Amino acid sequence: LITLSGIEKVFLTDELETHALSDVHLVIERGDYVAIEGPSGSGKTTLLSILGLLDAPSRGRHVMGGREVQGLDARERARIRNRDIGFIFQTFNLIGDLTVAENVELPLRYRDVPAAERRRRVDSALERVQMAHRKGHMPSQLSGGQQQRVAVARAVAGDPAILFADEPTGALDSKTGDAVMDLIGELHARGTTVCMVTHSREYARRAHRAIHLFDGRVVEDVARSVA
Amino acid sequence: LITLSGIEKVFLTDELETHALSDVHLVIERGDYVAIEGPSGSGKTTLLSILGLLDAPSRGRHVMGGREVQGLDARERARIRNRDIGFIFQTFNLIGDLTVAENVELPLRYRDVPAAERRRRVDSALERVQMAHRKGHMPSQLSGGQQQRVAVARAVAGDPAILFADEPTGALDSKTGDAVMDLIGELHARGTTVCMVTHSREYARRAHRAIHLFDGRVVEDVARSVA
Ligand SMILES: Nc1ncnc2c1ncn2[C@@H]1O[C@H](COP(=O)(O)OP(=O)(O)OP(=O)(O)O)[C@@H](O)[C@H]1O
Ligand SMILES: Nc1ncnc2c1ncn2[C@@H]1O[C@H](COP(=O)(O)OP(=O)(O)OP(=O)(O)O)[C@@H](O)[C@H]1O
Ligand SMILES: [Mg+2]
Ligand SMILES: [Mg+2]
Repeated sequence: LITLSGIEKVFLTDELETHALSDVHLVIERGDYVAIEGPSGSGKTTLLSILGLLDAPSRGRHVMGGREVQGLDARERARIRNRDIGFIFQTFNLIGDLTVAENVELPLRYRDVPAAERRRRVDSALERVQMAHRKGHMPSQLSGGQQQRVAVARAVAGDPAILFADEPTGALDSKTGDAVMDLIGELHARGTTVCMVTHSREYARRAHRAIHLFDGRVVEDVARSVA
Repeated sequence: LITLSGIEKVFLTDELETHALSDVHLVIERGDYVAIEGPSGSGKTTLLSILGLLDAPSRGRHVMGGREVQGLDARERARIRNRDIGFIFQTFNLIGDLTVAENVELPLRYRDVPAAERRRRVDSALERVQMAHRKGHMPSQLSGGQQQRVAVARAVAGDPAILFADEPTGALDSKTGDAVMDLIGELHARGTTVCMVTHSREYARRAHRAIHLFDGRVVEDVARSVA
């Protein structure tokens, strides 16, 4: 489904070059459940942003569904993202001027889903993260963990083919974190490809494969035998 | 050092009242090391904001250093905060237009610390969180965990009498999280009063006392016998 070959990502600031990713090779098959782990600053978010078409590599080849995508313009990347990809951001990135329900609904508007079906899916996604009772509120009126749960609901409401999750339980207590991980597990069981960055060893074990980053490089790529 | 009696915090939105805190009683002595735990949305950040003089309660009495503070105006609260309090925010709250070093330096400018001493403390604090090599960069150029570490450095650089930390390791891998917790432990050993919100059971155990919140109320207040 997804292939990265020789991927480099360099950020330039004044005269300093930050090599966020170096020589990354990665293959993700349809239906995979992959965890990306590694120390702070090792390139996990950068890698996920490239995989999720939010950012382009500085060098290298990126193939998705048989098609080369690293050279696509912003509009074409956005089209593929809106159609096939769900993304849970490390810093949530909810839109401050929209209510909780409007935030969750936004990806569905890009998919020509009729209004009644949109409302049904928004309510259902918010129920799954126990945030339906706050759907008329603004993000600034929510706690950190509540905002994260709304970000989760937004990513799953569109039933995406591929879900990218950047630390989806970072701000959650263990009970609420388990509920989010169960939801992600269900999506995977129904056929969604899942690629998740996590600092939690315990949650990383739910994935079927773990990729370890260190200093912008892949240092380990292990499949686990799943019970 | 700090006493809360009958503290209430109510947020009003349209016609809905959210009771973020109800009937909270709490005593924190000088030199205490307190963990605040509880589910997402249970009132931890709200409680910490009141304790840290960032917010005022809707009702109840708040005494600090023998002085009643719930009725103080914003300017007087800011004066006490800048002088005595270090605060690590759940969402970091770094200032986007300032460099990493300028962000860490900001509290020191409010304390009439001379320029050479400010620079020394900024460098020392950044060294402790392994972020000295990025001191000329902007927050937007940092990873989530790097931003969090800068927020930690900013809170400790001023050697505050009281440190409030809202999930100081939320975005960190275990090795980097341990380093931050060791730093906080050292401050405590040197006399700083520490009050920390955390979702990590393991890190909560480093505190000498645990306060559990549920639905805006204190449901447990346990001192542990420390080894
Ligand atoms: N400005 C606001 N307006 C309305 N409700 C608010 C506001 N700020 C917080 N709340 C509500 O008050 C309650 C407590 O929020 P708080 O941020 O203290 O929770 P928390 O325990 O820190 O949660 P988390 O673990 O998710 O960070 C939540 O239900 C939250 O939605
Ligand atoms: N816009 C940018 N300009 C310069 N450097 C950047 C930029 N964005 C990211 N970086 C750097 O690239 C490296 C990788 O960042 P990335 O956000 O991918 O790390 P991460 O593994 O997600 O870390 P964390 O666990 O802390 O979230 C870091 O050193 C970071 O500072
Ligand atoms: Mg990251
Ligand atoms: Mg909070």
